[in-house]
Amino acid sequence: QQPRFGECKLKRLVALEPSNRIEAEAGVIESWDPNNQQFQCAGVAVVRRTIEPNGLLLPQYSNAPQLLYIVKGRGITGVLFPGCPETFEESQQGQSRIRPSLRSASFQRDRHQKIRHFREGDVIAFPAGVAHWCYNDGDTPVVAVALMDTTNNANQLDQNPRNFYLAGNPDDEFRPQGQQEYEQHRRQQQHQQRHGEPGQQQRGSGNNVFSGFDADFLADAFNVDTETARRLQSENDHRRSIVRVEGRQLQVIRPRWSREEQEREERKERERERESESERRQSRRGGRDDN
Amino acid sequence: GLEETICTLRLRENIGDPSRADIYTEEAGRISTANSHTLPVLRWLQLSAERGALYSDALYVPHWNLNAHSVVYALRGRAEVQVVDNFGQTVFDDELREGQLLTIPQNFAVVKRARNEGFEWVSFKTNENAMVSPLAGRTSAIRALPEEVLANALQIPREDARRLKFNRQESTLVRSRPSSSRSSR
Repeated sequence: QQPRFGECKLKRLVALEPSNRIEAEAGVIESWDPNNQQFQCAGVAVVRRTIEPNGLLLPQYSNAPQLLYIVKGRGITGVLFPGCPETFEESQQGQSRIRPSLRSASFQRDRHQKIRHFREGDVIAFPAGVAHWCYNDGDTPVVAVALMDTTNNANQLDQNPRNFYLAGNPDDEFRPQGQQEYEQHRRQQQHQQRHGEPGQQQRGSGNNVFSGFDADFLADAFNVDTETARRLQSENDHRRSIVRVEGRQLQVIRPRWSREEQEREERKERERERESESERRQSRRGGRDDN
Repeated sequence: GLEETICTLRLRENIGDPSRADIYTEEAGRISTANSHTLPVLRWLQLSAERGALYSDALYVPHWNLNAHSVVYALRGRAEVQVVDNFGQTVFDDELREGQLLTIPQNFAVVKRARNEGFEWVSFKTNENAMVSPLAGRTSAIRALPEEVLANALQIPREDARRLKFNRQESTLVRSRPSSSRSSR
């Protein structure tokens, strides 16, 4: 593992704009070149994601811990800790509200792990190797800047930032697009050489972690038919890593504010805004005393 | 005080004894783990170990090692093993046989299926409390996702999403379908 600050022979620091941009179906991913000397020195990689309203950032985990700052917008996130129970459970009532077509008692009610709300100004910590997803349930885009600490002890791989997706067919966020297209083309050729014509293939040509496995293995592991298992590989999905939720808002199980709580929260929010405005005025008046 | 502490440190833990198994599925196999909780000296070494046995045609569900590399030494039998990197590329797709060693880097996804004669292995892991995150089964990341996130992420009907979430009740080791019903590779 590279020692931290091992590559810090810097003569001059430069403020940098993102160097790579990927347009996804429901958002944009911009990243700064992780090979830049400054980032190599600090042992970090940085990415900015813009998620449009009703956009879903696909579930993923990475080789380094991340700290995410919500520049604007609001939404929800799910962090999938292995072995933790699914503590958010759908009630019989909820089930019929959400899915009137599926009222049969034989259907399994949905349950999943805790969901957390976020809004502008929040920092969110994602441990290394722990999968998570984000969804914009607001009316404005969510802009989130994420720093990956690639020299953190939790990362035993090299310093390259790596995202492992559990769904979809995403691009590598840290690789320039030209290079990605070239490598995708090369990979498709290799794939066809190894497995014959498309259509006969067992393994997906996508980019998520399931696409590298035989569909047979997946069918066994999930106890489903091969066709359903193959859907995990998201072969012909061109939406990239931020996808649009079709139709209405994403229906997940989550606690909601009661009307009184909602009003109380809005009152508090207005008070906070008034306080910060008066702080700004005060600081403008006393600006001369600042060092 | 050294003779009371360091000199008498417990340095040994048997993980080969089937009755000591931490995970056991009657039809599929067993796994035992030695980590810093069961053998405290491993806290110093920052290492842990896993001893596994897969019965004939059983499957260790796809999973990734959250916080450690894993070096697998095959003790007995044979298994089909596939390892996948962050680009979804298969970086290993071969048989692992008795006496062979395979390195699985941290976070890379892996699946093992025993051949007819079964498969036994020991994995050395580079963390005192190495953790595994399964991709299928009761404790998997897929199961922890809301149904509708899965349906939208994979562009599938909710019924299919539900099947992917709930059809497999076991957590780690599962019985594989008979090889005759699997399509030929």
